[in-house]
Amino acid sequence: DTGTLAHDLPGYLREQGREKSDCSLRPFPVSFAQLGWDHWIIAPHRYNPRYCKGACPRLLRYDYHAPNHAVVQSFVHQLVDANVPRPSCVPYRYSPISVLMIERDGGILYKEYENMIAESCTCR
Amino acid sequence: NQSPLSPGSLPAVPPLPLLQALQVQAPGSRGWQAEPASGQPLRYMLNLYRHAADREGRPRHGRSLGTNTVRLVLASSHGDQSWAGRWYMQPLTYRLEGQPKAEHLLRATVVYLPNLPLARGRLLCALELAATGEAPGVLLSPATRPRHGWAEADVTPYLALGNGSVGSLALRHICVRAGRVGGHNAPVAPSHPFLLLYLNDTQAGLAPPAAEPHRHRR
Repeated sequence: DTGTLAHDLPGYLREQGREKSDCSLRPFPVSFAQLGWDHWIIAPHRYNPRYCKGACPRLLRYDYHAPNHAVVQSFVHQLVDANVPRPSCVPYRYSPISVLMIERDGGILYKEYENMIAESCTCR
Repeated sequence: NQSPLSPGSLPAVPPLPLLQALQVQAPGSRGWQAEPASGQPLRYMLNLYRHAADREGRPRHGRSLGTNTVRLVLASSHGDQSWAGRWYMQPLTYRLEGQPKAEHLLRATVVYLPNLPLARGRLLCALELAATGEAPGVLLSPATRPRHGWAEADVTPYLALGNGSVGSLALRHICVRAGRVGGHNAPVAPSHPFLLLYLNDTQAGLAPPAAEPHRHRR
């Protein structure tokens, strides 16, 4: 199998293409009221942390930023032992958001929190 | 109706700043005082926020405040407002104890309205560092040109946070009514100046303050 795959990799990748169910970044806008934080968070009004969901394809293409370990794990799952799970679809890059909130003593606080919005996904 | 996170429900390991903020800040936690800032201080911070971040809260490139934390401190005590003819003087005290150790002061300014139009004439105001036993009062000149009518006077040299040497800042807010004097009742007192602390919060989980070279430091 491995030989065939390696021999016909370009064709295999074309055939693979990106399935809809593949690991990808998806939106989920949420309000701080839904999180129960609206009493003390003044801004932003909208917050979309986004999330990663989907199956990691059997052959991990370069655009998944997958480390070699994930490629090996994917082969192990397919060719050696299916109990070893496929790599998981998780965020790869994040970006910060700024938050304006009310403090306990009535003051107002501006803070920048990093890693609050997922910007891309990877298979790990 | 989410019950605020009770401290017991969080892991024993030092929580991430956001969780820590939730644990400490969420209403219903200990020490929550009812009256949050409103009116002009709130409007000022909303303008500062909109300048620094977009509608989804993403920091705007090139518009960084130069740090990851800005705290607005209201005067904790305003002595009795006293008018003497055209003159108005009010002592103000800003309490600074209990600042988190991870927050290092970069800059501190007091924001006030230097020139307030009245129904008749206008109110011209200035700030003075209150005299103490050791030092005379110091008139504070605005560090920046008034923006939207607000002036910022730099008081960084008078606050040495971090080693805890300054627990409070005492100022005097002095105004004079210029122009024809209106009726006999004293005009509305100007809004209280407020203190802005520009801090670098060194805890993990806080965005580094404009650390990336491509972000312009103001």
